[in-house]
Amino acid sequence: SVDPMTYEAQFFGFTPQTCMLRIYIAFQDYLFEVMQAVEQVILKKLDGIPGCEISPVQIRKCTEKFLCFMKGRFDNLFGKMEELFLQLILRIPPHILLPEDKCQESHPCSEEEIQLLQQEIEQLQEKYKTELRTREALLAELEEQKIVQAKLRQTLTLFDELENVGRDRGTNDFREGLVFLVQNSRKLQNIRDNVERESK
Amino acid sequence: FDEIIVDLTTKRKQYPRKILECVIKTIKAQHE
Amino acid sequence: TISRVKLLDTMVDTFLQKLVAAGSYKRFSDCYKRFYQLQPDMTQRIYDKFITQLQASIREEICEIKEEGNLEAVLNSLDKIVEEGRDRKEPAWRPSGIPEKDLCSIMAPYFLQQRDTLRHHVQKQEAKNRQLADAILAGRKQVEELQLQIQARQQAFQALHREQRELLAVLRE
Repeated sequence: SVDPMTYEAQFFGFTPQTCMLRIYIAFQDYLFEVMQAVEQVILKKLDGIPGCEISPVQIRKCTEKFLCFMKGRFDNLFGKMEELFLQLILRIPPHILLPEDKCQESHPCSEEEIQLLQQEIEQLQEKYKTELRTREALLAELEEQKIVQAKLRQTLTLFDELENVGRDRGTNDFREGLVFLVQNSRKLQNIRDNVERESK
Repeated sequence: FDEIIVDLTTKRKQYPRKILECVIKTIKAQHE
Repeated sequence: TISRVKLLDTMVDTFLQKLVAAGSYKRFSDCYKRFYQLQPDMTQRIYDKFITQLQASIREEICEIKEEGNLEAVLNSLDKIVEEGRDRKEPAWRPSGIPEKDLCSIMAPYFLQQRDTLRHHVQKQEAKNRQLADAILAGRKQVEELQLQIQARQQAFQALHREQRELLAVLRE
């Protein structure tokens, strides 16, 4: 079973196996290229030797023999290197969490919990709106109260002014004012009676 | 298979951040 | 702990050493025996060149791969991440394969923050409304008092008015 190493791919942006394949193919190409170059050089040298009995086919056979051996060792060694690469270099240890996934452990949250959270948020939003509407209503009543209180104070002021009128006349309230009036009118009556008697 | 893995894991790396950006924008808009 | 970059270089060096050891000059001259017998010096030089070229090509390839994927920086950052998590032992979280599920924990901090902010706003508004409500109750009380005062003044006034009428009636008589 292939381990897709998806967590590593999430970190590196490529799968480690692909990376190794890329390295393997590149190394293998170099091995073939260098072998080809060796063969070319040998053939060229042989061309320069007069009466040489070694044919290109023979040289090719030598090359294939050496390359076959080298390729075997190459694959074996590369297999070991790949194993180490995938274990020690291109691997995210199982106990390691990538930075972008930190909150998976700092705030582990199931789908149910997130739904509850969203419900709570909606309820809070409703509650907040209710509180705002309450605030509007309360402010409206406060305004109303101010007007009513102003009117009531106005009425009280009216009564005060009435009393003040009385006070201006030397009495400190309306009742006394009235009594004062009555006394005055009696005095006037007495004066009038006196005047009438005198005149008879 | 390799391409699928790389495509999927790239999404795993990038999409949460993109989604979060939208979520944060939404939350800010709701606040406003 | 050895850095991943150093580990990589060491592994490639070891790979090359072993590969070169496997492809020894003896092996090489055995395969090209007749050429070797004809031109031993030339064979040695070609072999040396072969090994040098192979090692140079492979090392160059590794450098290219490092540069291409910015591998050194990536491996160093992985070293850092592993170093930070070195105290942990239990297996860490891994994607579940269900995006909706994995997304929950990513969004949770922001929803929690939103919830706390809303809670704070609601509590603040509730407190303000309580103050307003108290003010309104006080205001209602005050209105009541004013009404009582006015009522009292009005009744006193009416009583006076009644007395006035009685007095005037008496006077008129």
